[in-house]
Amino acid sequence: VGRYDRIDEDLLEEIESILLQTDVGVETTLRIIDGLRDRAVDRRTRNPDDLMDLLREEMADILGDAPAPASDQRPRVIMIVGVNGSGKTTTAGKMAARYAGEGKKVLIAAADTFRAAAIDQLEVWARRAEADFIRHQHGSDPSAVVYDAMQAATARDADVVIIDTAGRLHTRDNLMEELKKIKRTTGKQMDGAPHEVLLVLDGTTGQNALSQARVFSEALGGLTGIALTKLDGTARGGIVFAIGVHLGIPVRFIGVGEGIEDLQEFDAPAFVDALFN
Amino acid sequence: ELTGRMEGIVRNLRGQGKLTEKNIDESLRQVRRALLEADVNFKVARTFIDTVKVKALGQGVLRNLSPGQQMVGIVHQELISLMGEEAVEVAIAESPPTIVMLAGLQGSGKTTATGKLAHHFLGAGHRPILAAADVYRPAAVKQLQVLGEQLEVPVVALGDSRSPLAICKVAVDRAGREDRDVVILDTAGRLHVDEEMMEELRGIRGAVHPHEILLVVDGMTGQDAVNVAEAFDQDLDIDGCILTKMDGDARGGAALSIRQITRKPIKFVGVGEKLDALEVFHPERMASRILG
Ligand SMILES: Nc1nc2c(ncn2[C@@H]2O[C@H](COP(=O)(O)OP(=O)(O)OP(=O)(O)O)[C@@H](O)[C@H]2O)c(=O)[nH]1
Ligand SMILES: Nc1nc2c(ncn2[C@@H]2O[C@H](COP(=O)(O)OP(=O)(O)OP(=O)(O)O)[C@@H](O)[C@H]2O)c(=O)[nH]1
Ligand SMILES: [Mg+2]
Ligand SMILES: [Mg+2]
Repeated sequence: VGRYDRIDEDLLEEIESILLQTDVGVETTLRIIDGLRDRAVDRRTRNPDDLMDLLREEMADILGDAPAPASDQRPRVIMIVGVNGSGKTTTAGKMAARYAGEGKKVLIAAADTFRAAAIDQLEVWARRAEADFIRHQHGSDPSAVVYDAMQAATARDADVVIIDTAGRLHTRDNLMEELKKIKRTTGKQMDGAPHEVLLVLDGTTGQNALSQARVFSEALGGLTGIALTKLDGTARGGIVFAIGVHLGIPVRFIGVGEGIEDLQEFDAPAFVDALFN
Repeated sequence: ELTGRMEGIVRNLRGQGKLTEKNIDESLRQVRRALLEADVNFKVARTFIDTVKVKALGQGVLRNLSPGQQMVGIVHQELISLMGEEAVEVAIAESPPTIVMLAGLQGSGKTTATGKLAHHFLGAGHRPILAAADVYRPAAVKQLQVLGEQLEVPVVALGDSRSPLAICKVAVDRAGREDRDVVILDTAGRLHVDEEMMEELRGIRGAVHPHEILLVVDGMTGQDAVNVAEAFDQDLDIDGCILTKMDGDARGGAALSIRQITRKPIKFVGVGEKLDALEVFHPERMASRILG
């Protein structure tokens, strides 16, 4: 590798500093830079523009483009999980609106029975999305709400069930147990449920997001995807590369605002471009 | 009490007679890596390393410490002094009420912190009143009202008012009439790059003159912490910061970034969802947590 021009090493250092500043993390950044060097040697890439194209290709590859788990089961059951304040309730509302807009019958389950006014907050979103809404009293068992929602979904012939859960830190074992029970409840009511388990990650989160993804994934037997929120700010969400490298979990959606329309399907090349702007 | 990378530094310098530029540089590479892994901002880490290098070079030979121990000692000391003072209190106004305003990004923990601060002030014998000035987020007002009920503290909300400024003014006015000596203003989460929303905060500040403006920051924030802290501080001249959700396992490097860029104290740390889960800030504990 001693055949490198000085410009290439300078460019690599510049790329390294950009990646580190977008929360890609030390280890994954080094991996990406090493991978880039290998690709550049393979293809005998010399000029900076071509090197950047190689980089974009490598990074888009890490993120993959795996489609959502296919299933023609009805209703499709989607569980929304994540740490406190990441944007779960808002994302649940946006997703409900998206499906309703596609002509689907949506039912939302208010499984956050703990936080102050959580049910009220989700109810507003259900009305906005024109979705059915299943709730119990504040303080009741979240799994009971989910049981009730699964029954209602069958009775009302719903296409989609979206389960909003309470925010919880992945370091709280008892709260992770509660989440497992919610998941089991859907599975007991319907073989194959939940069809999607979506981890909602705040786009401003640093390296802790990797730990969150790991623990939630382990607890729930896998995550089908990530919704990365608050990308309308200045954070870049580079941590999803570390998650891609270590856990292979794809990003499905990004949140770009607080409005009902502010949900986008994930577009890896566009995301990589935004990282470098 | 040394773990991870710091312990590695002591090990790697074993057998070296004294600190030289070469072995200092090698140690600092490891320190930099530790800081970045702990979410310290890239540029903040670089400034920190430069400062430490100067101190290490100027240190000379210490008879009773190995070069590795010296190095770790300098890093620790510099980090602790950067973290600032322990347990800086909210300034109580000479003539009541003391007005405290909370601000920050979406979901950082402001509404919960409003409740926690109220609990904290009640414990110190004060009589708080809360202003539910988030008119945007669905059920935000209700959320604060529920907390107020739990604490038996009044919450000011103007039923159909869409003006956060009006709500804050009414809260200050009611404090005077109802003999409440602390007013805590809960504002809506907003982006520092949302000019209109930042102007709203400036407007509240200009009309109500809070004695204390606290930036509420999520403890798991990564590189972006520097952008957020700088923008809010430039717009509002904040008095300090509350770092939330530190009951998790985030290393909390955002704390160093915020301190470096604003020089304002971290006054409180959120350590749970309950209203009593608020601690005063301990710089030494934070330094150890970041260095890992
Ligand atoms: N700017 C921006 N704000 C967002 C986005 N998604 C959610 N938010 C805001 O983030 C804050 C928290 O959102 P919630 O939906 O309550 O988050 P949550 O994960 O349900 O919170 P808990 O249930 O308390 O854990 C709210 O103010 C939302 O409006 C986004 O994509 N962009
Ligand atoms: N574990 C833990 N959770 C916290 C802490 N502080 C707040 N939370 C939780 O974080 C979530 C968001 O808190 P909020 O108080 O609604 O945040 P906010 O800043 O008011 O949100 P917006 O008004 O939408 O900007 C809630 O689930 C809180 O219970 C903390 O110190 N530890
Ligand atoms: Mg929620
Ligand atoms: Mg709030």
